[in-house]
Amino acid sequence: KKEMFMEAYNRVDSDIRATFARLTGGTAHLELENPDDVFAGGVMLLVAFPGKVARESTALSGGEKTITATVFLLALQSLKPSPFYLMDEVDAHLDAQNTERLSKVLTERSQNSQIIMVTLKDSTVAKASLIYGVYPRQGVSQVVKYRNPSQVPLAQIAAEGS
Amino acid sequence: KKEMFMEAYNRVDSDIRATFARLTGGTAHLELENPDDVFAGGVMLLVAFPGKVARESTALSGGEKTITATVFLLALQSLKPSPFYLMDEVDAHLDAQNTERLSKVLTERSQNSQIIMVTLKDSTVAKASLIYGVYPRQGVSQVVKYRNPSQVPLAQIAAEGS
Amino acid sequence: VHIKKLEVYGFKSFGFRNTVVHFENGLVAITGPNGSGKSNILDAIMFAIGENSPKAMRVDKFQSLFHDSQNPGHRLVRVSITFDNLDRGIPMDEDTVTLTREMEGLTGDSQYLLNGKKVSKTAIMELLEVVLSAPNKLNIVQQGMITRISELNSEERRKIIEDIV
Amino acid sequence: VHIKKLEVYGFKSFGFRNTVVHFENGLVAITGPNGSGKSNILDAIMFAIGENSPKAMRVDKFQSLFHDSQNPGHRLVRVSITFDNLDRGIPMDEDTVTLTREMEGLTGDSQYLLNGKKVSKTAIMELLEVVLSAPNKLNIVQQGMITRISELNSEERRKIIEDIV
Ligand SMILES: Nc1ncnc2c1ncn2[C@@H]1O[C@H](COP(=O)(O)OP(=O)(O)OP(=O)(O)O)[C@@H](O)[C@H]1O
Ligand SMILES: Nc1ncnc2c1ncn2[C@@H]1O[C@H](COP(=O)(O)OP(=O)(O)OP(=O)(O)O)[C@@H](O)[C@H]1O
Ligand SMILES: [Mg+2]
Ligand SMILES: [Mg+2]
Repeated sequence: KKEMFMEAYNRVDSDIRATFARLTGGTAHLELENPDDVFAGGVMLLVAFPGKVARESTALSGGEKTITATVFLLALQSLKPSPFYLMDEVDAHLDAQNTERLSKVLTERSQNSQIIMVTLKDSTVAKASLIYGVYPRQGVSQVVKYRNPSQVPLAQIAAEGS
Repeated sequence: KKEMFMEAYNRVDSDIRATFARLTGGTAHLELENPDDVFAGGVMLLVAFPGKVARESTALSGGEKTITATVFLLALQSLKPSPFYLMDEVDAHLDAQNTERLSKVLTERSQNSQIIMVTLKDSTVAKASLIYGVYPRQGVSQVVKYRNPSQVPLAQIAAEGS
Repeated sequence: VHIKKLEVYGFKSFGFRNTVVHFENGLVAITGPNGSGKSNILDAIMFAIGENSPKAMRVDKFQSLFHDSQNPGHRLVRVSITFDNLDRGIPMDEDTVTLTREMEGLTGDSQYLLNGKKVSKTAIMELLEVVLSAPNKLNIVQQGMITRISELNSEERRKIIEDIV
Repeated sequence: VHIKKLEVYGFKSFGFRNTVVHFENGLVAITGPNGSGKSNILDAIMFAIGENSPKAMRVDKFQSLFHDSQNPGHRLVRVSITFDNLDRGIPMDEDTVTLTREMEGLTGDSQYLLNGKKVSKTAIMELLEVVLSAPNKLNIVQQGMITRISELNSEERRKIIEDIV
């Protein structure tokens, strides 16, 4: 049991290190609270964004927590891939730079697993290979398919519904 | 006690009706669960966005909940004004139209009470009479004052920090 | 395996018509104004793959999943999800696998169909293990919840890795 | 009454210098990249007006409010908030009222100063009732919390109106 856990732990840790560094230029890694008796302690996630001191993921800002959480979720994926991911406006609290970082890493990972992402941000829509616009008409939801984001800016999708 | 409560209830209700209708074109109002014995029941908040059936505020979408919550908060203001409001990225889940609605109503209400609003959206920054850009430099927060949004687009404030 | 198609009838803001959404592999974006029905599409997917908690679909009880305007006597919710199974990720010798969940009238009881044939829920749980939600449902991030994952304490984080192993 | 100035020293991401933020009446926007310190400014305001729960300032304990790089022995946090009192909303015959909260070293105990003079916390609570937080702190909406206000149940909503009366 311990061996299996440690093997999984090390895989998640190395994926977090690689992805976080590539994505932000900072460092992030897992740490065991009690290396001698693994199941007696927890697993910490220590994160240092560029120019900052390493802190627990719980002490980050809202946007920093979003990036860190996504990296952690994708690292778990390397252990047990899910056939699909559903993400609902996960980019809402991100600034422009982090929105780009997030959609870049999701585009990469969507090669192995399908990612269905609800978003209100044009820059995220622009990275998708398939786009659905949803708008209400007399209280009933309508869906329209778009192949290419440049065809329909977000504002137009919004306007179609009014 | 009941009389004072009902007087407060009616003032909040009429403020909600007026503000919500003006802001969205829909209708919203309070309703007593138990009009005969007011304190034996709760107070419902029923909301109908344009073209939709009236629903409890708990059954709305994320963006609809944001608009409704803001209208409710401002209606309480008419009962007991606070000298200042602190709002942290309350516009994060709003589409462009609702972001405009929200910043419009906050600008109006900021005539009576100071509203300090953290936001990442240019359209909200554009409505403010005073703007602070915050950015990190070697792990320490710096603040820069801007008088006019057109002086500094958000992207530039972000870039100053890198 | 990936989601190929979703058909929604009478579920939340989807009315009495059969709304069809074709999906593809890769990154699919769903966008549109507030209150248009984006999150309801994700709720419909969760419903079809057997979600049993109304709260997870953002309603207080199953009855609230029926489209508002339905006459209480004749209410029907039907959601079908079709998976692309070319890679045989689902242990069935079919190129596509369609799971349908129907809920009728007043009881709120559901019935399931697999490629058109009625099956019990337990029968599908085994077979569709790979597409049904991941342990801790970490493959589904609902609106406003992403930062919670960074706020897990160290015990919770260890348990998540343990569950997967 | 409104907030005229905030001075922050050693609090969270504000370093060993005295950072001054001048506010005005009306709508003030604070913007900037993720992790720059925007929410920490709001936390500093809450700290100055007497917030006693570390969790409300998004830390696990008071000690975590000291800027990281401070040497544990010499740590000092000082936040001063100056109110414009031209309308005499605060019952003091002063055009401006400055409330300072200092927290030193290891104990985590705070001391308060009102216009430069040391006072006890209870003494200021009475006087500054109008500027200290509203019942239920409804005048402060933290990041990610706005939709919670629409998710209150009807009992909670009645209690909020009752508390104000
Ligand atoms: N049973 C139902 N019948 C009809 N409409 C419903 C039902 N349940 C929910 N709705 C409505 O569906 C609409 C869309 O909700 P949904 O949460 O999917 O919106 P959304 O597109 O995700 O919006 P946002 O961008 O604000 O998150 C809401 O206005 C809600 O009131
Ligand atoms: N005691 C401390 N010492 C130094 N830095 C700290 C301390 N506590 C928190 N921080 C850091 O302060 C930074 C800013 O946090 P804050 O939550 O204010 O960011 P923000 O500007 O609101 O960002 P976002 O847009 O992501 O919400 C974070 O990177 C956080 O790690
Ligand atoms: Mg939504
Ligand atoms: Mg913040």
